[in-house]
Amino acid sequence: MGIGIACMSGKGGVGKTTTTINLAAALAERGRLVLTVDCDPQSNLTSGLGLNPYELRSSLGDVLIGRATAGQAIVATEWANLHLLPATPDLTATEAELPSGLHRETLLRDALDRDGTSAAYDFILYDTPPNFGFHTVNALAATNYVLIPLQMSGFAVRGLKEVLRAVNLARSRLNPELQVLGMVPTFVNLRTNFSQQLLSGLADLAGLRIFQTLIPPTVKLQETSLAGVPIVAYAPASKAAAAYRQLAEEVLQVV
Amino acid sequence: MGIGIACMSGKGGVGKTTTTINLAAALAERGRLVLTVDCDPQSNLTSGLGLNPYELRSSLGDVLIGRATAGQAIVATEWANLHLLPATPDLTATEAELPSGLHRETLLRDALDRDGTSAAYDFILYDTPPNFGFHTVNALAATNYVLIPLQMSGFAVRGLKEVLRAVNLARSRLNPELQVLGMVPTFVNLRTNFSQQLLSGLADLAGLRIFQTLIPPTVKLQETSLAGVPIVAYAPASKAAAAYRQLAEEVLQVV
Ligand SMILES: Nc1ncnc2c1ncn2[C@@H]1O[C@H](COP(=O)(O)OP(=O)(O)OP(=O)(O)O)[C@@H](O)[C@H]1O
Ligand SMILES: Nc1ncnc2c1ncn2[C@@H]1O[C@H](COP(=O)(O)OP(=O)(O)OP(=O)(O)O)[C@@H](O)[C@H]1O
Ligand SMILES: [Mg+2]
Ligand SMILES: [Mg+2]
Repeated sequence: MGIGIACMSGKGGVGKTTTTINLAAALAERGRLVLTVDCDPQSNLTSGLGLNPYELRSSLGDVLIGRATAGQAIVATEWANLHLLPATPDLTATEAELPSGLHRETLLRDALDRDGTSAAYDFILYDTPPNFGFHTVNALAATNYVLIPLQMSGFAVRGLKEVLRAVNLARSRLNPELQVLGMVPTFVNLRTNFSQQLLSGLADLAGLRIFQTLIPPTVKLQETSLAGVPIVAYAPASKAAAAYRQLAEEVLQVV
Repeated sequence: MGIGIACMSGKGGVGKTTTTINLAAALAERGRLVLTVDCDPQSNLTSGLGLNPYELRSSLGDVLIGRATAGQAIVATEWANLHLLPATPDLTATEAELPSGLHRETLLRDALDRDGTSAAYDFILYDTPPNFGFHTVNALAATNYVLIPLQMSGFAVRGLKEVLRAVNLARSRLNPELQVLGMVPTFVNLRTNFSQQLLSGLADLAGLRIFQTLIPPTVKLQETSLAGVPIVAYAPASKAAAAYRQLAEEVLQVV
């Protein structure tokens, strides 16, 4: 069975999509077969991997409603070992289209299990929207681990409480095996007191792993959002590529 | 009647809350009486103005459900002329608590009109969550203008199409007077080609005003998210304070 990792945070813009794309690409580069799943109607994972969300044959919405199997919707990206179950902006409407009463929150898990998709990959990485709604809950039901990109931001740190509350709720209601893999500090500029103080303040958070890898702010990770190319392919010798390769190494040691 | 401005974007982390707080504070500094309304369960506007969302007597959720009037929930902040209708994380649950069938999407507008709140202020600034759901729609129904913070990001620029679609939908169904005030470029670093190219690409977007004010990336606007203080008070002589004062000046010329 593929190891599931869902990138989540209540806070927006912390680097969920960027981390999903680049951790996946770094794992794929090491020969792991990786499926990425775009659970966000913004479809940034989809466009971030070079596809146009407005031109897809089928997508996650079709899979959840039953118009397509996961296998039919999955596409190979340009990079070896890196596949994608894409999203379109119509994903917003999916929840309302579903008949009520059904096991709505486990539709994604069931769809990935039903046609053997989960077993076919070494890793399954889920990108989630910046909230704890229907699509994030579906990802929490399907995944094994939660990875929390933690931006150097007062708002993001304050929001941790609600992230952990949502994870605990999903564990008790939907997925007893669900674990927090850890937090990945993002937008870390060690030349500022702010990042230093925030990081040292985090060290006291009981029981949560904080990865050693610190993702620095870098224009290259802005550029990739437009280019639709993972950093390990876009700028293989960059600090950002090295950081995400280091993160992949750290993740492989603990899953 | 107070002039309504709602900060919105589908994309997360683009500077909606930061722009709401600092534009409001810059207007208040000029003697305008400003109400800010926190429509986001993350409650970042509330904590960003120095209040603890977990310790509030009443909040937007109470107002929408009818347990409190807007006037009862509104608090004065530490800064003259700057008031807040706060939020708590429980705001997530509000939509589900409402009886169906009622004019759910105009509950906020009705609550602000009913007790004369809208008429009591010169400006009402709404902070919205990073989606087009219930709370954002309520803000779109209540406001006169939409202000779109535009982060220098491929994902944010691609997301504009969905923002404008949501605005057009709200105009046709709920609020015929709704106008897009314009876009405020955020996280703009003119020393990078990326920002320069993105900005020049935007100039071609038909019919949308792009404010001259460019908000630079600055650690001071990270610090304020933790301090809970507007930039014009936190660092009055900073570039960031000057930028938001300039934005206030530009906004006053066009509303
Ligand atoms: N380390 C970094 N340095 C500079 N820019 C970055 C970095 N990481 C991400 N970005 C950029 O910042 C923006 C926010 O990142 P991203 O979209 O991955 O966050 P997110 O948490 O997925 O946002 P959302 O909440 O909207 O889903 C994107 O434009 C991305 O290109
Ligand atoms: N110009 C800036 N320079 C540096 N940091 C900034 C700037 N503007 C905002 N920030 C910081 O970036 C983070 C994102 O900004 P903010 O929270 O205002 O965005 P948002 O669009 O409201 O996010 P969300 O989608 O989660 O509501 C915050 O931590 C904020 O302190
Ligand atoms: Mg994202
Ligand atoms: Mg915000």
